[in-house]
Formats: sequence, structure tokens, C-alpha cells
Amino acid sequence: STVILIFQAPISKSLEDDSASSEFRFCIKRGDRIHVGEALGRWHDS
Amino acid sequence: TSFLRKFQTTQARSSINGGRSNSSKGDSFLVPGATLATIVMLGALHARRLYGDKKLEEARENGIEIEFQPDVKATFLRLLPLRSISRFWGFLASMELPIWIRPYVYRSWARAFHSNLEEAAKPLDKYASLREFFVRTLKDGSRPIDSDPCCLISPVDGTILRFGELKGAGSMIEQVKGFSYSVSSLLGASPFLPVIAEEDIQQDSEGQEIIPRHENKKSWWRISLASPKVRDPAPASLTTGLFYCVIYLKPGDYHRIHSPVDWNVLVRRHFSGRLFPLNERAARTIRNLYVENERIVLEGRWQEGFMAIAAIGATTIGSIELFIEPELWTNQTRKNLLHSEPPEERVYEPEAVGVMLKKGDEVAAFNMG
Repeated sequence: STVILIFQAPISKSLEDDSASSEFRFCIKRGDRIHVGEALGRWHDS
Repeated sequence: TSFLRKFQTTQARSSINGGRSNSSKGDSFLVPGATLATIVMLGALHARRLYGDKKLEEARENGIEIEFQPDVKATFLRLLPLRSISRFWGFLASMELPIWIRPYVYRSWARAFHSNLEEAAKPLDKYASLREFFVRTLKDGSRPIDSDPCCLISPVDGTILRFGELKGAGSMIEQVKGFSYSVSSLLGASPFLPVIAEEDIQQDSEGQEIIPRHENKKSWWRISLASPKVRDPAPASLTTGLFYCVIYLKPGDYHRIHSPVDWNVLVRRHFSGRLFPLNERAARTIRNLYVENERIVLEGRWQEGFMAIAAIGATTIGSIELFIEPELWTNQTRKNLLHSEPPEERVYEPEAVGVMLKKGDEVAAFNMG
């Protein structure tokens, strides 16, 4: 069986200082084993 | 071979002697012999599978990407009554086992498919059937949820096959190198799926495409009316992208699906497609595998916008149990032979709020057959 997740997430853009203040990044690699509850990706709350 | 020789010798002796007692001895030998032959065959198949997996793993480590290669066996699979096979397997797996044999059967399963029995919530002899054991719950604390509020967690135990960002109109998800499918064909016609039109795509300072946040009628604002969490208006500069992640669950994995974030499930779609196997070989030989198989799609919104989970069934793990809608039955006998019928859809009430799920909540489970 397979599960596919599709979601919107923040990508970097700040018009004022043009810095990456809020950006989603996957923290996994292809072929990784993962468990329920482990992070797939993170972003920084601006 | 030695077993067959022994069996032939026994049969020959019984026919020479013509005695009833010898004949019955031959019959009694047949049952354990057949069992032994079946075990040997399953062992050989398992060894072959492990060898194939090892070769694939080595290829992946060496940076060799698996490519799509349609083959005759995949074409032949379309002719097989996979749904009936799946349902029969489910029937076999749900047969109650004698208590004394249960630990042996489940330990054998765990050894073959690398399951961790230490995590099982109940003692092994408490699982009445293989089907019940397969969807076992885990001991409390076995799957700690990442406490970072700015992280999206894995909804399942499994292996990461693909992930990335969908950019531009008509973005496709790659099944394997050389074959892709569209998001809309996987999820169905969705009013919530962000429309990424070419004219909407901008370039950021590094030359990468960025997509402005799309507001639609059923926005997070309306959802948040039912939620105590008060959200500030999104700054005009904040943008979102559309991401995806494909996770494959091996037979030995924990087969329950959890919520990846706090979100509101607004719609459920059930596609009663086919039930092809979903292993690595199938992925590289069967076209449109994830789009053709029976699946349940849950769609809704979370604090950053759109969210969807597609749970895709396979031949052995054909049915999907949805905890937020227990009356839903999947892997049913087909009323017609058409595989292209539209999905059955249900909008969860109240509209625009739907069913609220917390990060880590159990959402669904894959069942055998």
C-alpha cells in the first residue's frame, strides 16, 4: 500500500528584506525509512 | 526432489503390495508433504524477493535510478481477477487461528517482513487472525509525535519513494523515471486544489518560481470560525508552494494512517479502481499505477492552505478503513466492469468546517483483502 500526501506550505519570500523568513523544507531523503510522528519537513514561523 | 523420489517410491511400494494399509500410509504422507513443499516454495520466493530488493538497494546507493519498463507480466496482470483474489486473501487472513499456533504464525510473518513485535499493543496470542494482527495498534509511546509546531509529520510508517514541489500548470508527480501522472488525476476534480496558472508564477530573487497564496471561497478564515485558534491575516508577501510526498508501506510495516498536521477534512472521495500490486517492480512496470488503483482521498485545509491524503490499496492490502467514516466499505465486488467510473464523493458537514483532526490522530487503516 502507498500513501501520497499533497499540501501547500510556505515558501520563502519577504518583500521588505528579501530574506527567507518562512520556508518549508523537507528533512528526508529518497529511500529513507520513516515512522509515524517523525518530521517530513519543517518551516520557520516568521 | 528427494521428497518426490521418496513419495514415488512409497507409491510404487503400495501399488506392488496392493495392501490397504500401505495405501493409507501414502495418503497420510501426502498432506505434510504438500505443506512442506508449499513452505519451501514460499521460502524460495521470499529469498528471491530479498535478493531483488538488495540489488535494487545497491543500484539506488550507486545513484542508478529505476526507469519505467512496461513488460508482458504487467499486461497479463490486467487479465487476472485481482479483486476476487484480494477478497479471497482477505477471507483466508480473517480465519480465526488456534491460540497455540498464533505466536508461531505472527513471528514467522514478522521475520519474513521485518516487523517489530515488541511494539505490538497486545500479546501475540490475543490476535485471533492474521488480518487482526496486521492492523494491530502499537504500545503507547511507540510513535512519539514531533513537538515542533512548525513541522509536518509522516502520516505512516514506510519508505520515502518521492517528494518535491509541484511547480507550474500541469505539474506532474513522477511514478518512476520516465513515467508521471497529474495531481488532478490522482485526487479527482477538486475545488480546493490550488490552481497554478502560468501567469501566476513569479520568479524569486534566486530565479526560482514562487506561487502566490490563492484565496478561494472556502478559505481558512471560514474554517477558523469553528476553531479557537485566531489567525493573523497572511502578509501580502507570504507565499505558498504545493508539495508532495509518496510513502510506500511494506507488508511488515505498521499499517495505520495518522494526521500529519492539525487540519479540517472537508471532502472524501472513493475511487473504486483496480487492485494492482504496489511493490517497486509494479511501480516500474505498470503505467498509471497510483491513478488506476482503488483509493480514498481525503481533502481539506490546514493553516497553510490545501491538504490532501491519498491512501492507495493493493492486491493483498485491498481495503481501507476510515475511522472518521466507519460505514464506508472499500474493496467491494464490482457491479460493472468499467474502471473509469467517477469517484463517489462525500462532503463532510458542517460545510467549510468538516471533520477536525489533530496532528497524530488516527485517520484510517489498511486491511488485508
